[in-house]
Amino acid sequence: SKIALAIHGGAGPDNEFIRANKKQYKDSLQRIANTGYRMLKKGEPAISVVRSVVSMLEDDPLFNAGRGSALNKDGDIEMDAAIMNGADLSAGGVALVTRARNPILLADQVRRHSSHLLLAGVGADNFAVQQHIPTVDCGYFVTEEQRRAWVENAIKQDHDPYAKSGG
Amino acid sequence: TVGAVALDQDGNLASTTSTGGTPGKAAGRIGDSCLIGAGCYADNATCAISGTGDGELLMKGLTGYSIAMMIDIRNMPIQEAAEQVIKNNKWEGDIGIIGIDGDGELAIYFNSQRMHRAWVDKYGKSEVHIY
Repeated sequence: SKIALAIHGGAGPDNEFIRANKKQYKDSLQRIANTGYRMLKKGEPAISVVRSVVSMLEDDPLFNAGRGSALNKDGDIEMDAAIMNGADLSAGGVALVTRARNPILLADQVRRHSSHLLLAGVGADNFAVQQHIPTVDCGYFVTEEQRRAWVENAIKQDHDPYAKSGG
Repeated sequence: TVGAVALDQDGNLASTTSTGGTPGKAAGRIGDSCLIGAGCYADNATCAISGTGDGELLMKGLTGYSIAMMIDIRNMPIQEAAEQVIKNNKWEGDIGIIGIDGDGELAIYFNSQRMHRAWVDKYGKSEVHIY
């Protein structure tokens, strides 16, 4: 029986930070992809493998998700995540999450323990507490690199209010 | 944004996507990563897809579901379906996807300057790239 796995860490314009951290990015992607593949070889179901590897990517501050998330215009953290199981078409998503340490684990709670498809904002944060998902203070998610990018963006926008907002 | 797609020993597919969103986004802006059918989709009958890039494009184009429909209705191989959907999308901007089908065929495609990606294919061969 065939098994296979792919992961990504985002797509978009190149930048100085990426060029300066190429090796760290590649080492992290390789390590996490190999971990996921080993889980598949041991017979773990695809749904728990993709949930595990994305929570590892969320924990890595190099990537724009979980710890290392980009800051919004106000300098706040608002995270989105979703999960879907091809076996039974069950799915769950969360949006504008500010507390769950791993938004993907919260999305999976929506998939398994809610009659809804998507929970957002305060409702999603409260659901994390109800479902005993680990929550942290939102300062946990903010990295020096994202703070620096936010300041740069704010200055640019200040000088040029019509500058396209990041992304 | 980060994501994963996988095919397990029982032939089941799954997909996950997670993001901090677009840097400098307006408060309250929701992206494609949490929308089933846009940045995240999985159906054993067609494929599992995780998307990234300019979220507004993946939302307007329902990228994940569109790729699955190209496979289902036109019987297109997954890589070709991914390329068709991204090349033919109606708006200017960055889109990247990773995908996998029930035969373990992978689809990796992006139109941006870079996409951080790694995979282990059905032959056990692994690769990792940024550009």
